[in-house]
Amino acid sequence: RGSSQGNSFFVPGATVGTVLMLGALHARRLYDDKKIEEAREKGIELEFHPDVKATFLSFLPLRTISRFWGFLTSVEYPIWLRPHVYNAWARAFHSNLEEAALPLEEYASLRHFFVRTLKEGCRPIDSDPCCLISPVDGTVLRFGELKEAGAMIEQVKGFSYSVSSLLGAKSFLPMTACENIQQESGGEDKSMGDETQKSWWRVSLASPKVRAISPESPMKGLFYCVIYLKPGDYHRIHSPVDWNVLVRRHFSGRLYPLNERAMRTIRNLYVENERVVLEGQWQEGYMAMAAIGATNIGSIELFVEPTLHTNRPRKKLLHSEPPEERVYEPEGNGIMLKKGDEVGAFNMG
Amino acid sequence: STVVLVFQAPVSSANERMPSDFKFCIERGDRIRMGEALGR
Repeated sequence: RGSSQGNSFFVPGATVGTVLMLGALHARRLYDDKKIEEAREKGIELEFHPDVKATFLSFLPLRTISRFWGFLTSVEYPIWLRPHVYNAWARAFHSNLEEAALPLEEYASLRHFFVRTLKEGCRPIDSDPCCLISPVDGTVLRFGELKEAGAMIEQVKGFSYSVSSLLGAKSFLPMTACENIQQESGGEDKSMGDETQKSWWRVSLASPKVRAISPESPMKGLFYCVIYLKPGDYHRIHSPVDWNVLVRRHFSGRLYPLNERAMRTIRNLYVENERVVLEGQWQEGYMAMAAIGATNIGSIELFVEPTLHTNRPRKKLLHSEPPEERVYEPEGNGIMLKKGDEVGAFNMG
Repeated sequence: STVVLVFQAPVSSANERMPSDFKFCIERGDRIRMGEALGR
């Protein structure tokens, strides 16, 4: 504020205090991140550790915040400004702009730029017919074989979530190899019970009776892989194998952040968040792919079903309500996807 | 955002001359790009 005594600028004490407090919090966060990085380098696993800040997140209207972020990033920039904005984004989040299919001036908004396609040949597809490729650019968080009955995936050390909660209770999730062995040794045939009428192909995938028809065929195990996409990564999703997508399930959920800190502090992160699950069959049996949204990247677009809209405003969100499900061509083979085909994209907001 | 894949694959074969176990070819923390093999 101006004054006649010559003070041309005055910052109120409260503002100074707020800036100092935010600076201290940021410094503390950087210190914590450095400690985590050092621990990881020493081979120490991150452990689940709920905290008050994570609890506070559940009171925030994260879906509304996400949609507002989407609105902000949809604002079109003047052409002269676009390269500056996208270069700044690329510097901040380590994106490779040389891979973008179009000149930067042609991306009207940050949201448009975020789901950019890549130049031809930037992502060669592994041509080995026996391999399963990564559907996205990202960081491998977890992978392995699901061996226990009621298969669980570890979120971090000390906390796991069930695969059926992630994919849906009506999922056609087959039995693990261990369960198959138990069945062969005289255990109860769970897949042939009340659900017989519901899944003709669940039986064909899981039942050892069917497998016994061809004794040369190998025993099937159930595997998983979790890949995290950072904000600077290419955000389109591709098909990992040649497969037939039979069912799509949309879980309208929360939109917690999905970063490392959230993973350590929020229970059931992947099971609570909004997500789209595709289920189907590939040459080796069952295949499912779950795309999970976050606060900044809240909506998931499916190119195989353009009418699907996620992260919609709703008056009241009941997390117990069942997912919205669509069966693709119930009498046919569903939607056939080739390895490397574009399936969908994560959108901002 | 995160993607989770869940899939069936062979774990053992009755035919010992043609082993067909599925093996991941990645490590935890690896950066991977679309189109690169996760496993064979």
